[in-house]
Amino acid sequence: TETFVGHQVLRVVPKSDEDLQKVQELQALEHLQLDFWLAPRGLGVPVDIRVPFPSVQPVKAHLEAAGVSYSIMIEDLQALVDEEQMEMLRSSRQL
Amino acid sequence: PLDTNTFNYASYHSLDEIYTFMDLLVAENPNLVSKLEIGRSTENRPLYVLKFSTGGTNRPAIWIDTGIHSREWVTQASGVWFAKKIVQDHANNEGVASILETMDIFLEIVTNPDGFAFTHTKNRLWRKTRSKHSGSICVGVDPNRNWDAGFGEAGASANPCTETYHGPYPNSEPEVKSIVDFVKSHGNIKAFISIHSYSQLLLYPYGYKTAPAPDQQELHELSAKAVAALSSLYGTKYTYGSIITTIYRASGGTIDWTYDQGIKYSFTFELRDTGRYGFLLPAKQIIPTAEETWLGLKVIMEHARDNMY
Repeated sequence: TETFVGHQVLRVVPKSDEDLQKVQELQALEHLQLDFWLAPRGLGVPVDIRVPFPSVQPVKAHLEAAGVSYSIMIEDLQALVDEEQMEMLRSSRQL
Repeated sequence: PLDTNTFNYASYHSLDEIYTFMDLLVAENPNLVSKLEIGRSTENRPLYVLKFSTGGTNRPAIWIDTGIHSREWVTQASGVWFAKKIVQDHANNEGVASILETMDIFLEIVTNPDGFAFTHTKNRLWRKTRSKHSGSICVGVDPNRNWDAGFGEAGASANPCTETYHGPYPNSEPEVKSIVDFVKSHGNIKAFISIHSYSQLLLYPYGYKTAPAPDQQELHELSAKAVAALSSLYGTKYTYGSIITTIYRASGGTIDWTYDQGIKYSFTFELRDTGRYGFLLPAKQIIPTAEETWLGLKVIMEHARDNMY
């Protein structure tokens, strides 16, 4: 089973064409194994990116070097997946 | 024994639990609900569609599908809730009961069962089908890029290892081909609504070209009404418009194909999240999401009923 330990989901809201371009550059970097939950759509519209653990630092460095602000939408993805599994288990036990 | 009144709609369920739910609903409502198998998936799972009908033959119909992207769990969960809601409305002679007097409703809850099973067992964030095509080193095709509408053009990927891989040829995915064959053989579907998550959007064609749909004005006005109804319940903010002007160019998409087949009322919903959980929307948000979506769906279904073409 695929685990997501250390994976984070970053949210970028591009404010300029330069921001948008920097985010689109990330789409082309296949070795980073990024999973765009919300793909770039335009200025002011959130872009959500699941970043595997090994790529977290390089991606943050790429954005910070370009002055592109981002927030961490999900700090620990695996914890959220585990929580969802626990909830399903509780529910089926109740059943 | 479990019945659809004790079923927990506020929780996510496995493929088998959803199949069990379907069988219970059919058994409890033999004069309204039937279960059709429209095909088999790549891994040979049945593709089940629930049919809600009060009689007649080949009546004008409404199609709703959820879960074509398997990781979008709130959509399959909402589909389960929709199924029960249709039965309740019919029993109470309210809501969609009046629609069922003259139209049938088809609901495919798990449109990508192989992918859905995979999200429960191997990879919670799997989106695509689980097909393996010769020459591809990666598994799966994006079932929302595999339709014969601008197939292979800009707005999809030719790389089998990407999330938006369009597949080797149109309808290469049995999950897609089965719906194509069903729509063509039925021939009287008047509204087609494909439900995704997330980002709170109501979209209409086109995605593969910038040219506006011939019915663009009516679709835009109808979207405004549907979104107003949806937002009235919990204030969830939606944006609406054509795919290409609202999000981005996307080719080989479901509702572009259905619209080009002549199904005027072709829409895609992108359900919640409001920006905290993404695809991992907590189960406690399933019912409020389904309830608000239903209000938007009802506007579209009633419009289709009242504006037969």
